Amino acid sequence: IHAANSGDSQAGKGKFLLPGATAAVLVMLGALHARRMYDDKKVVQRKEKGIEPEFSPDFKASLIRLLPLRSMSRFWGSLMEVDIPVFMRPTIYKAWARAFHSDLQEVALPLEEYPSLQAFFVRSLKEGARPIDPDPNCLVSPVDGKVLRLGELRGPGTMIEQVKGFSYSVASLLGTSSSLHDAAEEELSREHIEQSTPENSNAKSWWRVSVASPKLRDQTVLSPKKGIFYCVIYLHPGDYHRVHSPVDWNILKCRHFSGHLFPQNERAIRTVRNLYVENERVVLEGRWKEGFVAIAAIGATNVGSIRVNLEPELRTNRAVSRMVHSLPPEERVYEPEGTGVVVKKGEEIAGFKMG
Amino acid sequence: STVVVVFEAPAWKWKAREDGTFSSASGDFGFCVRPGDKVRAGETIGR
Repeated sequence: IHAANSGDSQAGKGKFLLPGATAAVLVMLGALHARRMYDDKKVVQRKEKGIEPEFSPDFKASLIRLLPLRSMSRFWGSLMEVDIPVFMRPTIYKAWARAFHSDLQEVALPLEEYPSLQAFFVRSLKEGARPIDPDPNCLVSPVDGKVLRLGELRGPGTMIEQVKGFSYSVASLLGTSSSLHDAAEEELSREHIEQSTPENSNAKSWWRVSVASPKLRDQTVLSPKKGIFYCVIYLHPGDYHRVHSPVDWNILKCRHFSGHLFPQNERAIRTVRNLYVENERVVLEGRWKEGFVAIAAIGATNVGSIRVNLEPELRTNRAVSRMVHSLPPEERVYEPEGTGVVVKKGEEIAGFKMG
Repeated sequence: STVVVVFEAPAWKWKAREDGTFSSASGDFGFCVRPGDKVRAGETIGR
């Protein structure tokens, strides 16, 4: 930093290449980054020992709310849409693939044919690159990614654990009518709950049956009971970013929640409360042969846009004011009511875009 | 970006024994993956 380190000490004396304040900021940033790397390493080590990371809200998580994340996301998206000269494309996409562990062998087109990083990011795959398990009794992964959480929802709270020490409400995530949730809680408080059986449950009572099931199971013989299960899958930047149908089902509704665009890395999951419930997302809800099914595609800062094949007009990550976060979701009900749109297992239903 | 799948599936089935007690029978849903596993679109995650 100091010019006096080289050459004439008289000439260099007192002359800095960087102003003192800038140098101090750089040193501070370096220290913060080192601290962050140290913290992340500690988390990895604890995970290897089988110790789950715990929720620890911090000051930075509060500050992040003040950042114009939507504008940043949109700017990032427009940068990624800039056309790259043809001769540079293979080099850039190979570098991206190396950085984010993408498999270039399964890319549908030659690399030169993707005009921008955005086009490369939303790429399709070669025919047969993702074989679909044909077993009618199985549920397949809708995306490429890493399983973060899975399990069965139990009890009146019906919460999914974001990280040890903090959970979020499934009703809030999916935007399922609060009346259903209220009905479930009312049902629990009634003495005659055992009169209910899954056979008389209708399309709207999945929640009630699920919550009531601990009491129901003691009352019924040879009667298959239903549970509500969940699976949370995180997509890395290098992953294939299209969403496929996990089962044969009927999509009945589509909801779009215009929320924040917080990042979704492991650090954010550990520090930002209600991360998934607050972020912009699209929920497809319907029924399969076993009952209710819903998929929530949740955007992040760098991957903020969600495209839904059934809704070509839907625009996500729009330039909107902060107030829009408190608005109710836009909901679309598919006709004919109760049947909706039939979708086969493995069929592409949605996708993510950068920015 | 993240995807959350929420779905209903058979959770348990109770069968009456001859002595009048109950036992659970097969047919329950079970996951084939665990947290931390990498999955690809189309791979079975539960059966």
